[in-house]
Amino acid sequence: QENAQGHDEL
Amino acid sequence: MNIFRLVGDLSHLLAIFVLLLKIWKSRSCAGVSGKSQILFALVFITRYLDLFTNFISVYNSLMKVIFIASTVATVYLMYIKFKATYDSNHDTFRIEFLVVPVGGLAFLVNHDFTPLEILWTFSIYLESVAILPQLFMISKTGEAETITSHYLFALGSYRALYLLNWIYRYYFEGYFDLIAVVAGCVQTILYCDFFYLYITKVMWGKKLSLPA
Repeated sequence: QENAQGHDEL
Repeated sequence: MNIFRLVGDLSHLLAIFVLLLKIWKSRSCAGVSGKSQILFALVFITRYLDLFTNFISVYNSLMKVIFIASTVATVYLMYIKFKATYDSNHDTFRIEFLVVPVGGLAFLVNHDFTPLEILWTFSIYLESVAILPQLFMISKTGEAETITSHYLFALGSYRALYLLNWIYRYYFEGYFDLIAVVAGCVQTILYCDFFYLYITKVMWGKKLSLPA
């Protein structure tokens, strides 16, 4: 799911 | 960040550079599917559009730039610089049969109906099937150069490591992304046949050849 800063994985 | 994701990213980076070096050093892209490389370039371009709008970390931004640049460079080497060595007769997978359904699915099943999120979802779905032209090409030629099988092993391992990363993040961070997990499972399952051949053959110094 989206956390505040968008997707944090490559 | 956790060890599974870090090793996964490094395995991904290794795969991309093993392929780039193979083409650059041998000045040939024989046995490599240009269509898969085009799909990978599309995967990175659609996934990393947030490169300038959404800063996560130096590592994240740096890797995004490296992935896009190295994959575009690979496509350039295959279709322009060493075009004469590109084996188009065996690289015949119809990638429109991948891009169109994946595009439609991204519109239907996503976390958020916004352009950036739909493109991210498209990229995740596309990556899970992007290796098919390459695997199809190997099944047609019946064999793969050892360096190409190392490339595939590193590439397949990266998403398998990401599956471990998602298990880790679920238990320790409560993080779970069903779309990424399902696509990651499909992607890794597609490599199982190859993993079997790689471990039973290439690891023992034999050439990777598919049973005729």
